[in-house]
Amino acid sequence: AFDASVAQVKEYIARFTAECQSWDQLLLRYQQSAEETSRQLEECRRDGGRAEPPTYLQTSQAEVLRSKPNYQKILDDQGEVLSCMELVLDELQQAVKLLEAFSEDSRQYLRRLS
Amino acid sequence: SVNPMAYEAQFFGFTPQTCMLRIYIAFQDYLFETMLVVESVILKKVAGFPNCKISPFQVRKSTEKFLLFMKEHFDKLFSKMEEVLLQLVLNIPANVLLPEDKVHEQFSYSKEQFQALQDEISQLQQQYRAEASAGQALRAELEEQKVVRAELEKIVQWFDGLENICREHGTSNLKESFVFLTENSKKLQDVLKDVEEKSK
Amino acid sequence: ELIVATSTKRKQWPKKILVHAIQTMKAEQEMLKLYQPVVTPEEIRS
Repeated sequence: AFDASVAQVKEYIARFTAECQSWDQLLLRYQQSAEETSRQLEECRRDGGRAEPPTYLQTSQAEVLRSKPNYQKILDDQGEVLSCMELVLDELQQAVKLLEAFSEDSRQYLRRLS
Repeated sequence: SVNPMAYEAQFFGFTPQTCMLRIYIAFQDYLFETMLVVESVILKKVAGFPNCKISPFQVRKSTEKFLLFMKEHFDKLFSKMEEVLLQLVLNIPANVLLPEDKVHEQFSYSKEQFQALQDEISQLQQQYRAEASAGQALRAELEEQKVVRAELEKIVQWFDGLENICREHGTSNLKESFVFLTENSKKLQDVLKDVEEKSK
Repeated sequence: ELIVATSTKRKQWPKKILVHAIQTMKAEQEMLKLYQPVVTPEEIRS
């Protein structure tokens, strides 16, 4: 019985020693994490919280973001319209010039004739 | 079996056994002191009687015997007192939870549940960051839309301007006025040809 | 001493840990509030 009690006491000593250490480790871990987070917070405050965005494909707006049109292409397509208009207006301008030249020639011709 | 009475130690700040040990030692010290005082009084008394045959050695012997008797008696009494005190006074009933442990009454999380909570927290924080950046992405897209809208409005204004110029100069429909112009110039050519033949 | 030390930790360490845990959570919440992802609009050539 005595040996059993001694063995039990030894076991308790081992257990309580281990428990004390793990309490200290637990406290230290939370202490360090608090210090680390405060440091990160200071850093965050310094650079205004700017950060690289994570992928937002899993967010509530994923569908909206996925369906984003190609705005550059929309404008580039307009470019085609504008260059076509440029052609039309150039032709118009040449036609008008030709007409002006024609009407000038005819005026001179008629004047000479008359 | 050994009972460390850790819960009692958590409440009292000392282990009941240590407390009992301290009381026992205090009693024991007191007993020894009293015994010494009694012995010195007896020695004085004996010294006061003429022709007394009792030697100090004998006095010491009987003091020791008396001390032994008292100590045995005291030990018996003390172990009863210890038993009672440890069971009824310096003892926390099994159904009692100390105030600092009340929290376990409502939230008793297993390791897995606690880990699940931690995972949920970090998942929610991740979700929050993703939503925040989705919001920023939508704001950025709004900026792009503003630029594109401005460009498209410029083009629309340009066409409106062109249309206004045509309207101001009486050619509201370019196509028709082109046809009209072509017909006229054909007529003019015919007239000129005609004039030329006549003049020849 | 060991039993008293262990029971003292059981009694007092949770309070100390709670202080640090609250500090950590508050800092994390603060960081989330400050979180400002940088998404620059695409360059649109006119």
